[in-house]
Amino acid sequence: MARILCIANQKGGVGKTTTAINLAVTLARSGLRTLLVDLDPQCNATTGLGHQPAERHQLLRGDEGEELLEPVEGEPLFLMPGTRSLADVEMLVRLSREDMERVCRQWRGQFADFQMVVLDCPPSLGALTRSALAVATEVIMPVQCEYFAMEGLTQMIVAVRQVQSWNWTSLSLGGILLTMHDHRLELAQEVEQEVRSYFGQATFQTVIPRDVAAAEAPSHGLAVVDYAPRSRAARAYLELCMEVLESEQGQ
Amino acid sequence: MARILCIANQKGGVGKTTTAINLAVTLARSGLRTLLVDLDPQCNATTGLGHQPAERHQLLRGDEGEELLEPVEGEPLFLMPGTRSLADVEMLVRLSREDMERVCRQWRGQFADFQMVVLDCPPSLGALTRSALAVATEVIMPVQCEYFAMEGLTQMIVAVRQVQSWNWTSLSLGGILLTMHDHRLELAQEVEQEVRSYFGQATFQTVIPRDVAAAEAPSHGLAVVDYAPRSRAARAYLELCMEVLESEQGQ
Ligand SMILES: Nc1ncnc2c1ncn2[C@@H]1O[C@H](COP(=O)(O)OP(=O)(O)OP(=O)(O)O)[C@@H](O)[C@H]1O
Ligand SMILES: Nc1ncnc2c1ncn2[C@@H]1O[C@H](COP(=O)(O)OP(=O)(O)OP(=O)(O)O)[C@@H](O)[C@H]1O
Ligand SMILES: [Mg+2]
Ligand SMILES: [Mg+2]
Repeated sequence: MARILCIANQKGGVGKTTTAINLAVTLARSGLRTLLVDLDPQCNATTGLGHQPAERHQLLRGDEGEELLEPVEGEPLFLMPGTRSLADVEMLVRLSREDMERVCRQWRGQFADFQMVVLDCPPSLGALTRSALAVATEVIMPVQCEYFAMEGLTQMIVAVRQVQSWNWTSLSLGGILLTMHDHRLELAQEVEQEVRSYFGQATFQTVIPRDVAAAEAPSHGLAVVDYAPRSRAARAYLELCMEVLESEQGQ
Repeated sequence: MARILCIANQKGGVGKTTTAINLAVTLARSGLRTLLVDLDPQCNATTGLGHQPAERHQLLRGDEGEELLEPVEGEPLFLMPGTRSLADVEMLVRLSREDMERVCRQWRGQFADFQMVVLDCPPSLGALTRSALAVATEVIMPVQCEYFAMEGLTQMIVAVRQVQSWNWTSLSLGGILLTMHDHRLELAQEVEQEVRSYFGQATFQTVIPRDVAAAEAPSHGLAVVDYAPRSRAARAYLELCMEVLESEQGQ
């Protein structure tokens, strides 16, 4: 069965999409058949790789129709593009537990051909993120090394625990990932110490540094590991990929 | 009638809360009776000023109950705290147009005692942000000087146009605010040029620089204009306040 990594944090701008794109690209390069799914109505994972959003989302169409998975140029990676109209889903979907079970089974069916699936989530704890958590085998939470980002972690952990309590899910904590770490700032060091002392082993060893190459890469439609392979951010994402592969099925 | 400023952008982490807090504090200091309303389930505007989230949100309780507006220590500012349970609202609220009109009239009633109201919104285009747009007299959109932030603006403009088309709203575009501008980065200059050439006069003259003082301030429960009054970010927010006061009721 595929490992399904959900990249989620309701706090905005913490590096979810950047992590989803670079993890998907490096996992695909390591030889695993990998799919990146864009679940955010902003479609940043889609446009960040130079693709166009779809009219309707493949996962929400329900019909088994022609699979529209797009190969990503130059990578052994497939993309399931996002759609701007997902905003409606957020409003509509107040699925009962039974409904959600049905939806998740259907999503897992669409992922069956892949060894690794990476889900990029919107900055919210609404229906899309909860469905993604319910279908995932592990969750990775990017945390920016700043005050507000720490605050939101408690709510995320509560949401994860809730999904874990449903008997048909198999979600484990993949890990907390420190992002946009600026080694010159005291604030970043304080947040890192606090996160490691609170979450211990559940925090990835790899820390993603703040690096302008990561902010420039999407405007070229490339992952930073392709746009600037020798940059500090690119090296850190390669390290993260290794750490994810070594950890097998989460902690 | 109060000017009701909605600080909104579905892109996450662009400086909505930081702008809402610092604009509310500086507007209150200029002598106007000012209220800051936290509409985000993350409650960052509430905790960023050292307050605690409420059990239920004042605006969503519906009953006229005892007004629970909290004075902010050392400021002539009032806060209507956020609540973590707003996440339910997002899921439930698929208000019909008539319902929304009723809700907005009720919210305006609660704002009647104030000259200025600042609404901090979550990073989404769901029910909360749309209600905030419907009740507001003007919308200010913070845009981080990076690629993904530009992308999301079109969807925001579409949402604003939609609200403006309802005959009982009076929303104008207050302006696009460039935030976290790092003068050393070419990317920031490129985004600034693109935004100014596309939005022209609708872009604030004031640009908020990237400044670690702004990231440190919330951990002290203070606005950056109080935490580090001589910092570049604090000076920029004072400038923004002047610009908002001079522009009267939006453009
Ligand atoms: N390591 C980094 N160093 C510098 N900038 C970065 C880094 N990682 C991401 N960025 C930039 O920071 C911004 C936020 O990152 P990103 O969009 O990946 O976050 P997100 O959590 O997906 O945001 P949202 O909550 O809106 O989905 C983007 O402009 C991105 O290019
Ligand atoms: N001018 C600035 N310079 C440096 N850091 C800043 C600046 N403004 C805000 N920040 C920091 O950047 C992060 C994002 O800012 P903020 O939380 O205000 O954005 P937001 O748009 O409200 O996020 P969300 O989408 O999650 O609501 C915070 O950690 C904040 O402290
Ligand atoms: Mg994203
Ligand atoms: Mg905010």
